[in-house]
Order: sequence, then structure tokens, then C-alpha cells
Amino acid sequence: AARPTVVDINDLASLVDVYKLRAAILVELAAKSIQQELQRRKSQEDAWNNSAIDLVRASDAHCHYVVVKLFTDKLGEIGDTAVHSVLSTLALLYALHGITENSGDFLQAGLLTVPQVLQISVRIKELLSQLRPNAVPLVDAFDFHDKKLNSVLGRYDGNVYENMFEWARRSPLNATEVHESFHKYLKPLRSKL
Amino acid sequence: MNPDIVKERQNATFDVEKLTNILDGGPQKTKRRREIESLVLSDQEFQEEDPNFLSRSERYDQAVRKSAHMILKLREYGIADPEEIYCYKNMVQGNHHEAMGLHFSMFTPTLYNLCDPQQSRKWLPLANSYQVVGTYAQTELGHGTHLRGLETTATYDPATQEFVLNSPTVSSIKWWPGGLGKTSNHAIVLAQLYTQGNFHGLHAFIVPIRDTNTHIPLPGIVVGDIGPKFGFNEVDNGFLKLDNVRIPRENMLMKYAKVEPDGTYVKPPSSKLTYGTMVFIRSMIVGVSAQTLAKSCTIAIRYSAVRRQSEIRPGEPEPQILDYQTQQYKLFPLLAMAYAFQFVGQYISETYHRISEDINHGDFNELPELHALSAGLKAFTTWAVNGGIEVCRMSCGGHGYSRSSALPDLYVEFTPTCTYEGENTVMMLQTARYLVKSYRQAREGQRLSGIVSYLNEGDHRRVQPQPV
Repeated sequence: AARPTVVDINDLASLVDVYKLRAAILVELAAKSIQQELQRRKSQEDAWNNSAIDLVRASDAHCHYVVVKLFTDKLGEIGDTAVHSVLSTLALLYALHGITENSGDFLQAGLLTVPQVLQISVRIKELLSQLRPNAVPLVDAFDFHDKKLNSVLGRYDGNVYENMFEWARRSPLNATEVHESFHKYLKPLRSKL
Repeated sequence: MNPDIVKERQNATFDVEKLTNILDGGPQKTKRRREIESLVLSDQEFQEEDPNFLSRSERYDQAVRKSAHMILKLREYGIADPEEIYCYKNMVQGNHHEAMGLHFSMFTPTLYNLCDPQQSRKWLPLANSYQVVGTYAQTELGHGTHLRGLETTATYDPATQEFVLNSPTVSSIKWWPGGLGKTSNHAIVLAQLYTQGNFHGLHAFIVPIRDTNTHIPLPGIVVGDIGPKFGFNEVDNGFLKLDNVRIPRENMLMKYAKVEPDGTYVKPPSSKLTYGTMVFIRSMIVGVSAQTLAKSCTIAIRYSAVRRQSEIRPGEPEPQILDYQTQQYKLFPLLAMAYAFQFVGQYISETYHRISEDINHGDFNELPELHALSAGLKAFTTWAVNGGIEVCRMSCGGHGYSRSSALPDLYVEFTPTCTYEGENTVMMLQTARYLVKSYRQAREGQRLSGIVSYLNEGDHRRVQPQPV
């Protein structure tokens, strides 16, 4: 039998491995579900439909593995150490957060233990603090021009409140100080009461 | 400049410009993208009233005005590279879509892919000069991703050498195609072909739907806008009902499949031909997922840097809400996801371009895996981003609910990606079909290649958890 691997939750390559095994196990689980349905003399189509939930889970796990793997591979292309460092933190957060979001899969498959999942939660909090100083620079790097973002809350200069007020004042409803509905309905209402 | 956000930028531990270069694919790409964006920014003709303050008709009108101007300017600047066109359009459109979108993304590319030489000589100049403005009509009121279920028929009449296009039932009315309602005067209609009494499945036909001078619908054509939607306010998604409309035999797109004048059907060389277009569109959607989540994170994180609220330690000034662990836990995993999806988008686009040459030379080897992967990733990323935008919106509190935040727009313009170009569950099952097939091949001892090769690793070694 092949040598069992030891998961190091701080090592991206190790996490890629864990995601890969989760995907493989879920694919196998879906394939076996179809097989069992066929053994119960279901048609191929019915066997497939009766396993659809497992099949979607398997695809989801496969895609998740691909995303984690591609992110990790991309790091290998990054030459600048400071950029590499912040992207590595993001990649680690993405991988560990994915595990906590799908911890049932990893635990059921025996890929991780409960204490380890708890350890991952602690590690995620550390990564949040680690990322905090770079949060705004990381979104600045997307380089969206204000015109393209078209968002008062997301303005580059951060002057949100004055611009939100100015935006609101341009609302068509404010074209007149007194909206015509006052004279059409509210005022006549009084005379009728 | 808001002092909080200035301070945030002073704390950076990396060079933002270098990361931007990586996201663009290099410094030159960044430079060129900014050049193209400034062409739009400096163009007075693109000044507009905030769409949020306009009626639906005014929004459609403004969008068509901008599209017409954009077409002229792209010609004037000589911008022809698809990526640069895409960048220019993105800047023009902002967070919205345009009525002529399908003319560019589906109608014209389908002419290039499926016209025979004679048809190309006729239709491409008309499409490129906008004498013909077209859309791509496949989905029907009662039928979507399952193509065999489409009901529109095209029956060949050898006596007149014409096809008769018909919508036999209400559920067969074409429904949803962008630009169909009020903009287009032609449509590529996907219909089930019958000739010599035999059924040959789905084929594409060019159908005139409006007079090219008066724009009035032609006889037998019932066409219009399907009405207001969750978003896509600038786009006249339309309906099309065909009442035994006759078109010449030459209007069937015949680069591959053919019908001879006497009605004889000639099969296409390969059924995989339509895969390429699907992979292209789905890989584009993965890129859109990344960009939309990046925008949402930009809005929510910058706002969280300037918004101060409540207190962490009694008596101290209100902290930035970005200092709350719960706010970080909402937004930072999404930020990580935005970066992850940027790189996935780059990978799948590069892979598609890399194997496009193989496809053109008839080598389909890698296409099945890429088709399966692009279907799965389209579903995986759009579902995740759909939820992510909503988390960003909520993390901005009440202000996220205002249209001024752009988050409602981002949501309503993005969420259709979960259902169009293949409903996501169907996409996931397509990927699953490939995975199960690969798994069985591996079980039979076949060596797998590509990204599914992990299924070869046999008994899925039990991993020993690290002792805590």
C-alpha cells in the first residue's frame, strides 16, 4: 500500500493533496451509488438520476480542488517576495476556509480529525489579522476606476458620506421641493375629512 | 481624500502596482488597459445620466446611443483585438449590459463559425456594417438547456427550395435572447430540421425578422420585449413566434451540415463542433465571476475602512468596522476567493486559446476535459460569487441596499450567470459525467491524463491526520 501522507495545515501543497483526496473519494462514492442502483436492476438513466446529488457533490469537490491547485500553482510564478507573501496568505485562507465550509466531507473521509478542524478555525483567525493591514491595498490592486465601479461606497477617495448625500439630492423625486402628489391627493384629503 | 483610507494605503506591505501587473498579465497589459479605459473616460459622448434615475425606456435608449457611438469609436481607433474590445466595452458599460451584446458575442461569431464560403461573403459584410443586426435564438418559453427538447421546426420544401420555420406551440416561442425584442432585424434561429420526412436534430438558420429599412416586423413574425426583469434593464430580452415563415435554402448555415436542393441531408463531420463555442463562453463567464466578486469586495472593504461604528473598548473612539473580526470573516475569505477566481479565469482562458489551434486542426483530444472543466467551473464560480455579492452587500449595512452602492446592480446583473449558458446543476452533472467515465477508466487500469489523473491514484490512501 502507498505511504500514508501527513496533513500539515500550514502547507499549501499538503492542503492541495487533501482537496484532491476529498474529490477522489466523492467521485468514487458517486460512481458506487450508480453501481448499487444498477445492481437493484434500475435502468442506467434511473441509476444516474438517483445518484444526482452525489454526482453534483463530486463535481463541486473536483472544481474546488482545481481552484485550490491553480491558486497554489500560480504562487510559483510570483517573483516579488512581498507580493508572494500576501498572496500566499490569501491562498492559505481560501483553502482553510473551504475546509471549514465543507468539514463534513473531510471528516467523513477520515482526511482530517476534529481537533485538526478546530485548529484550522484558530489558524483562520490568525490569517484574518495577518491580512487586515493589506485589505485596502489588495482591493486597490484590482485597479477599478471609480467610473467603472460606479459605487459611492467604494470610491477610491473614501469620501462616501458627502457623495452619498449629493447622489441622493439628484434623485428625480427631489426635482421639486413639493412633489405634485401633495396637491393632488394629500391636500384634498384633508378637506374631505 | 478620507484620512482613514489614506492610512490604510500607507500600511501596505507590498507594491500594489506589481500585483496589478500580475492580475493584468504583465506591466504592458496594465499600461494598455489603462490607455483604452482613458479613451472612454475622456470621451464626452459617453457622459450619461445615472441609469438609476431613468425609466426602462430611457435606459434602453441611452444604452443604444452608447453602443452606436462605441461601434464608431472602435472603428476609428482601429481596436480589433478581442481582449481590447472587451476592455473598451467593459469601460463603456460599467456594471450594466448592452442591447447589442448578442450581436457581438453570439450572432457574428456564429456566422464566422458556421457559414460556408458563399454565405460568409454575403452575411459577414452585412453584419459588420450593421445593415444586419442579429441575435441568437435558441432557448424557448418551455425549453432551455436540454437542446433535444426544443420544439421550433424547420421543414424543407424541395418544390420551392425553402425551409418553413414554425413555432408549433406556445412553449416553442423563442424566449430570452438579448436584443431580440426591439433591436435586431435578423436572428440565427436554432430549429429541429426535417427533410424528406426525416428528423435530423438541431440546426442553425438565419431568419429575417424585421424590414431592414422600416424595422417593422415581417409577415408571420411576432416579436417583442418580454417585459421588465430583475435586472438587464438596458437589454430588450425578447420573444419570437414564427408562423410558417419561409426562408431560402441558402439561409441554413451550411459550413458543416448541408441540405441539397433535392432535400438530401449531408451530416456534419463531427458532433463536437459546438463544444468549442460553449467552452469559450463558459471560460468568459469564469472571468466575469472573478471581476464581479473583485468589484464587490472593493466596495465592501473600502467602505468598511471608512465606516466607524460602535466600540470595541469602552470609551474609545468608534473603530473602523473593518477592525471587527466578524467583518473580516465575512469579507476576507471572499477577497481570497476573488483572487483565486482571477487566476482560474486566466488559466482557463489561456488553456482555451492554447488548444484552439488543435481544435481548428481537428484534434479534439483535450476538448472533452476542457469542456467538462469549463462547465463545472462556470457553475462553481457563479454560485459562489452569487452568494458572495450578497454577503458584501449585507456587510455594508443599510447603505448596501441603496442603488448608489452599486451592489444591487452588481447582483441583479450577475445572478443570471447561474442559469444562462447552461443551468448550473446541469453543468455540474456534465462535469460529473466526465468524472465518472474517467473513474471507470482508471478502475479498468487505464492511465488518465490531465487534471483528472488523480483518479488513477487507486485506493485513495488513508491520510494520517497530524497529531495535535
